[in-house]
Parts: sequence; C-alpha cells; structure tokens
Amino acid sequence: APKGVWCPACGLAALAPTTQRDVLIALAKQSILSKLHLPDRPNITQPTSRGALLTALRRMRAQRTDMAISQGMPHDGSIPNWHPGMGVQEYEILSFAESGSSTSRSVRLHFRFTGELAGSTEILQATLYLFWAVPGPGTHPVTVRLLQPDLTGLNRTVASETRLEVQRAGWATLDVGRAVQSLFSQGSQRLTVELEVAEDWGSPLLAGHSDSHWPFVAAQARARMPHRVQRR
Amino acid sequence: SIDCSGDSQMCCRKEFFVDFKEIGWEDWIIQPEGYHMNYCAGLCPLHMAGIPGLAASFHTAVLNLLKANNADAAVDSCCVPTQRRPLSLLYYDRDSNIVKTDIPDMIVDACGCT
Repeated sequence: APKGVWCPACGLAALAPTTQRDVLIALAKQSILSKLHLPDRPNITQPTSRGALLTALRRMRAQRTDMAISQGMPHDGSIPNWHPGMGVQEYEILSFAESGSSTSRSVRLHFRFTGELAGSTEILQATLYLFWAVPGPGTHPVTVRLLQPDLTGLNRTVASETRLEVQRAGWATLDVGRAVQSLFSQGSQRLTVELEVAEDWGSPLLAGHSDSHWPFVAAQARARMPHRVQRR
Repeated sequence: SIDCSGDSQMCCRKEFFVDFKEIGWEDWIIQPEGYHMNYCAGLCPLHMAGIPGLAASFHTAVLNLLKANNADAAVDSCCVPTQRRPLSLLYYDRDSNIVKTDIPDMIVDACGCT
C-alpha cells in the first residue's frame, strides 16, 4: 500500500507472531459465532449420549431413504429440485425430549428450540420419532397431543391430536412440521407432546429411558431471506 | 493460486488452522475438530493485476482496459480470495439441541490479485 495508508493485511503482518495468532483466533471465534447467530459460545449442561446421537442419525437416514423411494426421488440424499448455489444457509436440528409430568395414563415430553434459530430461520419440515414399547400382543390405542403455550404463556392449547393404533414395538414417526412452524412464528421455544394410553399399558415408551431409544424431533430449517425490495 | 511460503512478498494464501480443542470449544462443537481460517496476504504490483486466472473477477476486465489506456489511472490491485468453500459444523446450541449447518464461504481455497 502507498506510504502512510493502513493496509489490513499488512497491519497483521506487522504484529509479533503470538499477537498475530491471538488476533486470528479472536477473529475466527467472532466469525463462527456471528454466522451461527450466537451471542456467545453455548454452555452445554446435558450433552447427548453418543448412542442416542448415532441412533437418531441412523433413523433419520432410514426415514429419508424410505420417503425418497416412495416418492421416486434419487435416494442419495440429494434434493432434485434444489439448485446448488442458492447460497441460503440450511440447518438440520435434532431436539431430544426432556421428561415432563406424567400420570398412570399419560406422559409429557418437552422439546425446546433456541431463540436464535427460531428468530432467524423458517421451518421446512419437522418429524417426531417415538420408540414404542408395547405390553403385549394386540393393538394398543395411543392419543398423541401436541400442546403449545397460549399467548399468555401460562396455559397450553392443543395444537393437534392424533390417534394411533400401536401393534408392535419399534419406531414410529409423526409429522409435527406445522406445530413447530407455529411455535417459531410465535417466537415461542417449547413444544410439548402428550401421549395418552389405556389404563393397563403403563408407559408407552421404553421404560428406563433407554438412551438410544429416547424420543426426538428432527427438523430442517432455512435461513430467512432478508426482505428484498424490488426497485424498478 | 500460490500458498505463502518463507518470506514471499507476493499475493498468496496463508494457512491458519484453529484447533477447537486448543480454544476450549470441543465440548460444544461435535464436528469438525477445527477451522481452516486461511487468508490472503501479499503485494499485487500492477504487472500482476488482473492476469487472467489469478483473480477470476470482473475487476480483471475493467483493470485490463484501464491499463491498456492509461496505466497511471489504474487503481491499486488487492490480494483477495478467489475461491472459497463452506464450513460444515455439527454443534450443540443453547438448549443442547444438536444442529448441523454449512456456513457458506468460510474457508479460503485460493487467492489472487484483482
């Protein structure tokens, strides 16, 4: 650069190597946190077990392959009409259930979605994964209610109710995209799922919260496009 | 593009790896283990400005025209990224949800003079 004009890269070169390193690390941290819309690095209180994470990723892949085959899409995970280079940042979110209140006939699960993502993204799809542990042969009716806080935040309203007939143990999925979208649009942060069963069943989920069969919600989200004003 | 080596003064790409374990971020960033925060540095004397292939950018065409007509008017040329790729992250957010995302244009693969 001409004499006397400060050049960003040269400025860096003029620093002592250790100072240079500190500056670059601070830049890297700031760059990553700002691109993730995080004010600071998160403090992790309850990390997910490796077993639960691997099981969830396997289930999601299996689910996507099944969907692709049923819709005649290429099941290499690519989305045919998704034009690469659209440059919009996409997110995949895995939210594992927190245990809520329970009675002899029902159990509640809570799923929380962070303020940052809720405010800056739109939900493309969301699926609830449940692993049924059935007490015995025959079919067992289960009512699945999605509850979300009302505008006061004090009570919960039923966003949707689905009746399932469970015949055997194993994974089941439920589309909760609309419920999670309305959560995000209200800026709320918690989706509650209530499972109600007949008296003699006890808990419909695997007793003892076996880690790798713990319920989770898998959501796909996309960064909101900034509102573009068309100028003519 | 050229990777900086030794005391090269010319426009080149400097490699810089941020190891997440070294900065105490390995508990909330599950994958990858670090971030290649490469950057561009070095001089771009006018005879290097806009050489096709060094900086495939629209500035190149404009600067070539400027040089062809009147070298003095040509503005300074800068050492900038000419090729970048996304940084894929798998991390815990503040509610211990696990999030996977690709942050576009975070890793510099090549540098060149505008």
